[in-house]
Amino acid sequence: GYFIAVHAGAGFHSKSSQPKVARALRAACRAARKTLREGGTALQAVTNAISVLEDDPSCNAGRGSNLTFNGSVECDASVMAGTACYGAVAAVPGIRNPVKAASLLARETLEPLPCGLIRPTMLAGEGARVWAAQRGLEAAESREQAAQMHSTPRAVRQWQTFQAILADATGEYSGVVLPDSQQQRLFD
Amino acid sequence: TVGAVVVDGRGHVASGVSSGGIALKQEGRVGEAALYGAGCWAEEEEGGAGEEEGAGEEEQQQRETKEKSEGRRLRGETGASEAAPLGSKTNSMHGVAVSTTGVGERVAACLLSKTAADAVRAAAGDQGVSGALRSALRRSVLKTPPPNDAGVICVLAQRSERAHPDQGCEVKVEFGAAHCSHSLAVAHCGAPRAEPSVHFMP
Repeated sequence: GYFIAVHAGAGFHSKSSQPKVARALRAACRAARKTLREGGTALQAVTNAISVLEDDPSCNAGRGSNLTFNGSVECDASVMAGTACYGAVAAVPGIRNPVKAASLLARETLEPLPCGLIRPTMLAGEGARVWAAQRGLEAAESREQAAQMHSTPRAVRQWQTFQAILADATGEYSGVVLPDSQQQRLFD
Repeated sequence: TVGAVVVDGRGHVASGVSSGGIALKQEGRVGEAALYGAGCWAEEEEGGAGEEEGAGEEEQQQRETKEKSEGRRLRGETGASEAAPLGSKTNSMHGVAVSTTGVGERVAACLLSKTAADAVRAAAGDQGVSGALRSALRRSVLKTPPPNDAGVICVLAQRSERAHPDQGCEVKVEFGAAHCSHSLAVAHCGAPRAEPSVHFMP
């Protein structure tokens, strides 16, 4: 009576990366299935499936994310339930599982505040990191820690490659052909 | 970007998406994964809850008029009470959940997840979910400037209660995926003990 589907992005998936990505996708499906078997909701199953993918360095989310121009990591995530319950975090550094923060935000929107105050459905940047840490989610305690939390050797190598291209004397992308293994990293 | 869509045993749907964004992005840049109506979408609509089949013609007309005025009546949808056995009580619901991926600026500009959900609700009966998603990509993100690579997965769920409470409910699920990129990596599972099936869609 249930169904789970996950994706690991549109773009270029090289032959060499496919086994790792396939393994991550299967693990994500199993995490969602376990959640449902144990009586969890569809929203919890989505959150747990995506958390598995965020923890896998072969995916461009959480650990393994692309680096910014300055070499840091900033993540986006959102969840939505069929009841229109929605939560999101944007350009947030240093939360181990951004989707868990989005999911917690979504659930909190269901709890009324006194005086008719409205709870936020989206938090961005440093404010989101601090909020997540206050809520007990695994989050970096400082900007410096945040910069290291999701960085992986592969992402750093690719960042160095892209920086080298930018530093080319021409200063232009024209004529530059990226290796297949790096093309997918250009997209979200 | 990664994402998920789920239908639970009661036919309730949810979706999500998470992304590290584009390589070398400007700090502070926000992609589709955080944006309402772009990265993920989920909605449910109840239909025929507790209504008894065999209602008077006048009552039926009133209901249809109300549905039309609210713009809620879907193409191809007849409502569970009309399909249920005479005299039975029904509690139907349908839900749709979408998760997207691609070039965030393009996906966000055309609200791809909401656009895809609308397309599936309107045309899934004619084209299937994947066909409806392909149409949605053609009408939205493919009209934006390149690079406009994108992908979308979607699940459409229809729940109908059986005649007696102890018989539980029946949930019908249709899954689809489409993309306009080199590939899209997808996995799904729908049976209690089945291994997840993985596809790298060309």
